[in-house]
Amino acid sequence: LKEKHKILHQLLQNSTSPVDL
Amino acid sequence: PEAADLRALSRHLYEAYLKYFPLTKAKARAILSGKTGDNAPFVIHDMKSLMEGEQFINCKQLPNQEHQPQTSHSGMDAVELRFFQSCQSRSAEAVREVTEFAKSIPGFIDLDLNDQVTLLKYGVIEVLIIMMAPLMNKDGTLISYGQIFMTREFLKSLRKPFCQMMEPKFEFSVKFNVLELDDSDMALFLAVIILSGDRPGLMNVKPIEQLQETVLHSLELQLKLNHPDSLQLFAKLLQKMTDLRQIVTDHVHLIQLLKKTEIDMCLHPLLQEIMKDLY
Repeated sequence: LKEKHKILHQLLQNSTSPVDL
Repeated sequence: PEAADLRALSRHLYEAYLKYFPLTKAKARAILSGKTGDNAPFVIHDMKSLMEGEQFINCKQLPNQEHQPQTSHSGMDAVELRFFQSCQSRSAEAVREVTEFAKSIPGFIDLDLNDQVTLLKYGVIEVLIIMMAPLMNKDGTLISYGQIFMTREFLKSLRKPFCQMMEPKFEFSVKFNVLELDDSDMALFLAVIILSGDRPGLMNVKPIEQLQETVLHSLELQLKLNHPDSLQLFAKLLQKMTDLRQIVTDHVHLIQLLKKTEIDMCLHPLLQEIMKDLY
């Protein structure tokens, strides 16, 4: 599931800086 | 002491809501009722005002958009597509805001990481649709952080299938707004939606249901205190969750249709991830 949802996963893991959307 | 804990949870979620969601219901209603003085929103009601208003709209380039042939993006036919792309950028940003809000729900980040992904995948569009309601009235909707008011008639006048996208949300929102929730009620309701233990593919349902139960108790108490004269508000609100699932299912099907019919359309990678194998 994590593999198929890399950006969501990244958003969940990233506690501070927002992922560059 | 239990009631005190539930009130503390309510305050915590309200603070997180204020922190992560820039346009609150209070602010949106002030704009919609003309109480913001000189800062009235720019009104988009036809193609001419759409083109004039485009400079206000957050139109960040999509990551893979630069490789698209530019010639096909000119002319009136492309206006809908261009507008749709800026809606996608805003939606992706909103998904990030909802994710931050979800992470602030006590216990959420301790859940299995795969389950966190599943809860967001299935919950985020429902949350975004609920969050549209405060921005809408029967005549139109605020967009672009409240800088623009786009009329419902204009959205209905777009070519198919774009004209079909917003009308179900207006119908839902007008009914939802009758409940007159405020931002502090909304914060709890959004958390309840996110913590739905019946999402497909969840591995460990029990801790999710336990978290949701606590938030539900907090919501029930909040509504009793905040709306003492509104009978059965808690039950009415929970019923909205059924309507919401149908709206999301229809929305996803419409996007899938767009993907097939609009050759120039590129779906934002984050939204693609969420909608893939959703319903």
